[in-house]
Amino acid sequence: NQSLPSPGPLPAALPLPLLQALQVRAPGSWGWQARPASGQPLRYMLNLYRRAADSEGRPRRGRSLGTNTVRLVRASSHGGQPWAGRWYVQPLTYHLEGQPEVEHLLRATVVYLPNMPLARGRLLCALELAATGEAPRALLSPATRPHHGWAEADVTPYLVLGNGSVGSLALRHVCVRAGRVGGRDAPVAPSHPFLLLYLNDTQAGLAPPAAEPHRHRR
Amino acid sequence: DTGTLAHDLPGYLREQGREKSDCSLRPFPVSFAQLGWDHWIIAPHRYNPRYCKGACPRLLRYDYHAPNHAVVQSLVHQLVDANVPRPSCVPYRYSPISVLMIERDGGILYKEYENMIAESCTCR
Repeated sequence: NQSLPSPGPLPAALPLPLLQALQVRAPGSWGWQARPASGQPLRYMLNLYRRAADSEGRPRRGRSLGTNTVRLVRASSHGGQPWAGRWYVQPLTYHLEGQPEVEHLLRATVVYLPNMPLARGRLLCALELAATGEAPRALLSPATRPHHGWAEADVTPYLVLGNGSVGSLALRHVCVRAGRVGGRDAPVAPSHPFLLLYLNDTQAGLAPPAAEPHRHRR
Repeated sequence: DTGTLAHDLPGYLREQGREKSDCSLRPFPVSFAQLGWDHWIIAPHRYNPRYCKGACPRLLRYDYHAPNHAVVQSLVHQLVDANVPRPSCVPYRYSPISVLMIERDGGILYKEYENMIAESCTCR
């Protein structure tokens, strides 16, 4: 049960996907500590993980993900006071530059909580696609009925540009406090919606071997 | 010397089940902390890559999926020159593992890596 000593730097050329990932995620520093993950995004991804794999990490047969990589991207907000009376408006940007080239985008969704209970009343939220030079502002509608309170809106068409590359996505998170007028609820900052990229990593490992050819008993 | 082989065969076939020391799959659960990867992998908590260990029998059974060359090497060891080793007991089939990782920018990544858990062994 003794912990292994930290290995030295990894060699430059690594043939194995997992070791490549180790090199990319912790370049030159095996002592790197990830920021402690918490909150709604982690809860959502743990749920997704439990649906896709068993307790020892084996992917479940008939799993519904349909891909070998799902990347959660957090939003960066632009600061400022998002609350104005009952209204909450927060511009958000998802930066997608620097994604690995071997990961090919299959689809993208934004996940958010459309309905959050408050001590008095509720907070009702929606997502708007920010206006750009080419497209006007548009309300995103959930692609599926909310699951465990979460709603997913498909944003794939807004991410795939003409040349197949992706840059960034700008949204507005809009909420309104519903309930008794004049309620004394302290303004609650709703959890930022997050972006889920469903990707096919062509280097996550060799394809499963073809069916074993029939072999005669020797 | 086919006579030696033929003499061996009946006794071999009378064997009940496998010898305990025969090439087989063994469990070996580890934690990602033991591997030094717990700073970025948050699930699963347990990982059982398993391993293959044991002697390859003189006569390789069908369920070892051994290629013809391994059969020949086994015979060479037995009948020609013991300096040539018996075939080695190694993994034959693997399954993938799903992991959940934390990224430096606070993102969270679900990824499946192929060939991470040994599922069966062979003599090669």
